[in-house]
Amino acid sequence: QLTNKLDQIFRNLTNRGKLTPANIHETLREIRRVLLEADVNYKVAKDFISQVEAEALGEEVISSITPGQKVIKIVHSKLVELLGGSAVSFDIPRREPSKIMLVGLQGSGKTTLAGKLALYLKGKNWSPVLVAADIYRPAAGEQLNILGKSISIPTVVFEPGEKPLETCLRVAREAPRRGWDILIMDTAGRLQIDTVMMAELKQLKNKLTPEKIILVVDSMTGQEAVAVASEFEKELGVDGFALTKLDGDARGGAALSLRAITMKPILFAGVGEKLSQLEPFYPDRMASRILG
Amino acid sequence: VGLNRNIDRDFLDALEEVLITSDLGVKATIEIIEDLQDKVKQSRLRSSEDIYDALKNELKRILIYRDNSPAETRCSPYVVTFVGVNGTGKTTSIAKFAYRLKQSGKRILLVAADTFRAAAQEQLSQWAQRYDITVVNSQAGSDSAAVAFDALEKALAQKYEYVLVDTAGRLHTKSNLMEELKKLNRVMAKKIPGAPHETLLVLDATTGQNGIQQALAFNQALNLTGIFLTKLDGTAKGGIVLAIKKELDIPVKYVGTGEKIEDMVEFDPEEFVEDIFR
Ligand SMILES: Nc1nc2c(ncn2[C@@H]2O[C@H](COP(=O)(O)OP(=O)(O)OP(=O)(O)O)[C@@H](O)[C@H]2O)c(=O)[nH]1
Ligand SMILES: Nc1nc2c(ncn2[C@@H]2O[C@H](COP(=O)(O)OP(=O)(O)OP(=O)(O)O)[C@@H](O)[C@H]2O)c(=O)[nH]1
Ligand SMILES: [Mg+2]
Ligand SMILES: [Mg+2]
Repeated sequence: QLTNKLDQIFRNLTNRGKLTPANIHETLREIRRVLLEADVNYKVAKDFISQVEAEALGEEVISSITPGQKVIKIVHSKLVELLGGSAVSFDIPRREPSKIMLVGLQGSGKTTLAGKLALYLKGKNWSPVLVAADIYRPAAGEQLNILGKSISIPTVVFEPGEKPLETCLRVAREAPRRGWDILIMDTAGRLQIDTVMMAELKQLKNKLTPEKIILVVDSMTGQEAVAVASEFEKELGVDGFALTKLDGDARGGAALSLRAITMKPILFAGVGEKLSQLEPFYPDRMASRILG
Repeated sequence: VGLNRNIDRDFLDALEEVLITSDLGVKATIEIIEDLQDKVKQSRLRSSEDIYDALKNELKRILIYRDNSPAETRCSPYVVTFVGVNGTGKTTSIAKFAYRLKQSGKRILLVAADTFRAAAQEQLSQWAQRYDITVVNSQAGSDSAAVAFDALEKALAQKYEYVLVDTAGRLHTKSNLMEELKKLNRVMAKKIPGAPHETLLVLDATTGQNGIQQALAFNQALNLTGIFLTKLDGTAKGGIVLAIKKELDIPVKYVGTGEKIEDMVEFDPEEFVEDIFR
């Protein structure tokens, strides 16, 4: 366990209280290993370590009775800071209607999150409408429709032959008359390297100008979180992230990668399959989880 | 990586970076690099190109497997279940697998045993209808094991050669859901001793180190016979399967390469390892 490992290193000091370069190297390697095992991206972990290096081996640590604990405290607080400090409030300007667009890789949890967000916003006195804009996956429209019905939220599914853009524009036009003040648009899963599918998102963004574009990321994502986040940010622009399936035991180091690469906020945590299982993202809880 | 470089710490660090960024994980990477260093000493490999090849060969050796599952010709129907955590591609993969078997003229029965998730039944039905494959459905909320039991009865009566069972996604940390899968196996074995003959863990190629936890838990509960690695058409290398093979000796048998019905191939260790270094 990290505390014990670091205490071991410091206990083996040969120089009275003065850390040798070997001790320093070993300490940082141990912390880097923990981050990599937690799925933090290789380069992100490297940068993070160099960020904590100076502080982790400063006077406060060296003169401490429990230097191992001190280092962990520094690493933990640096992680919390990088993850966003504290939970972020999800403020959406009222635009008649406002629009949220959910994007991400296949199977990350977008459709489920759409339902969760609808329930959440209804609780905040919005009148949401769910828009099924995934015309590719078999029964995607049915899936969102069933979720919408389960929480008594209106759901509009694309007509046969209708393109996602047409569906979304149609709902946006109808919204004021129907009393809907926010659209939650569920899109098809796609690879960040699929230029045609990314172009579809760009067109949706240009024509609909959503107030929030949320990249939905599976918390068990490994090293590739960096490539995915940076490509979506570069090609489309992302306002924030939702990290899903945190009710599992994935350490979730991808969270650090998302933040390090884009500095956009992680807005929500999906913590189950039920539509009520949505929480704000808490940086301090995530930091502890990453450190194991 | 840069061939013909000095065999020094920098070179080994570069190899380490390739393996870790491919999701092999720290433990497997360290073991493999240390074994490589031993081999370098023993066989006195000099050029970085030789060491590079030795590494590739070692990775291929880890991934190669001998098929231990019962001969498909000896069991009729041959029952295959698809299991895994949420969203990995089970339903899509089972459709691809069925289509492939159908192309070789087999009689297949699909079982929509995900009785939980919204529109799971509809999703599999739509795949089945599109490619004219028989599917056994049920009401949402009905007992998953009961659906499978009835499907096996039908398979025996109507002489189906293959029964492919789709299950609901579930996190391996949820013991009640893992129990449900164990019950599914017990119930199927009652109807057809030896069923399921193949249990495939459907694993997303973007998965990091949690893939090991998944393989461990599903294997302990069900005895996995192989992995169906999905979404390898993305940018993730899927290196976690190397760590899984090394640690648990569970082989990758099939790979998903896209969202269309024909997007699957048999696992090729050679191609997989070459891809890690591309
Ligand atoms: N345990 C758990 N399961 C989740 C969570 N979020 C989503 N899921 C499950 O993950 C699976 C995939 O969710 P979907 O909402 O269909 O994912 P998607 O991103 O819309 O998938 P595509 O549209 O195919 O790209 C389903 O089985 C969901 O029930 C979560 O926070 N926890
Ligand atoms: N690019 C790509 N997408 C895939 C592949 N296999 C499946 N998918 C996509 O992944 C998403 C999830 O697939 P599903 O088959 O619904 O996954 P599942 O495991 O059955 O999901 P749950 O039943 O909710 O746990 C869908 O959008 C599929 O099209 C693949 O090999 N490549
Ligand atoms: Mg979806
Ligand atoms: Mg499924």
